[in-house]
Amino acid sequence: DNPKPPKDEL
Amino acid sequence: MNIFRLAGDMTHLASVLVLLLKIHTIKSCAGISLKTQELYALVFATRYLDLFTDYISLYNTLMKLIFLVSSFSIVWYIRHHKIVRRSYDKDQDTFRHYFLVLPCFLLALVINEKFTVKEIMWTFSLYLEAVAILPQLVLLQRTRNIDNLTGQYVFLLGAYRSLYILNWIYRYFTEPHYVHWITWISGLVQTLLYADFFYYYFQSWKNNVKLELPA
Repeated sequence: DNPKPPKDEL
Repeated sequence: MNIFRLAGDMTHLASVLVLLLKIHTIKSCAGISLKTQELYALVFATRYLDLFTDYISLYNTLMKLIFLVSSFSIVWYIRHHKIVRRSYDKDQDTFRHYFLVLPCFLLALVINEKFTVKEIMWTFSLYLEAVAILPQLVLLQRTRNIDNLTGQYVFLLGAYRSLYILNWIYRYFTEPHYVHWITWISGLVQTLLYADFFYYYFQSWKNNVKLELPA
């Protein structure tokens, strides 16, 4: 299962 | 963080500063759509709910706070500042918020990554940001005559969107599992809305004449 990248954009 | 993302954030920040500068020094908000500014305040308020739940970096937190504070200050200035509010052209800025807010909210309820309050609010903010510029573009079209600062404000916003697209392309090829359909499609729609404005902006810049939109 692919881990979701954190929402680091603004 | 890549160069496109940083440049995108900086042009976004510059757009807000140009607007605040105009309002603060000239004490005028002529040509600025309050509707668009209120929508942006709503965009940031619903997107940055994660300020309470996640910590990403000091940069991230600071930028979020800056966008929140600046967007609400701009709305406050236009609505309540005793001099600035007189320059607000209420009769031209007639776009209805709910025409944009309601469809975006319904769409966020249907198309989202996860059915949770935070996730739906985040998705709603993306959809709303995509179309929040519309009242501003309609106002520009109506008044046609655009002062330099207002033109630069919209130009910087468009530049910010274009740089974010380059940032996504870069991240897609350099980071594993970097796929964000909702962000990409709404971001693309948002950037396309500026295409028309960009065309006239560059024309006026190339010919060194004042920016004027066709009726």
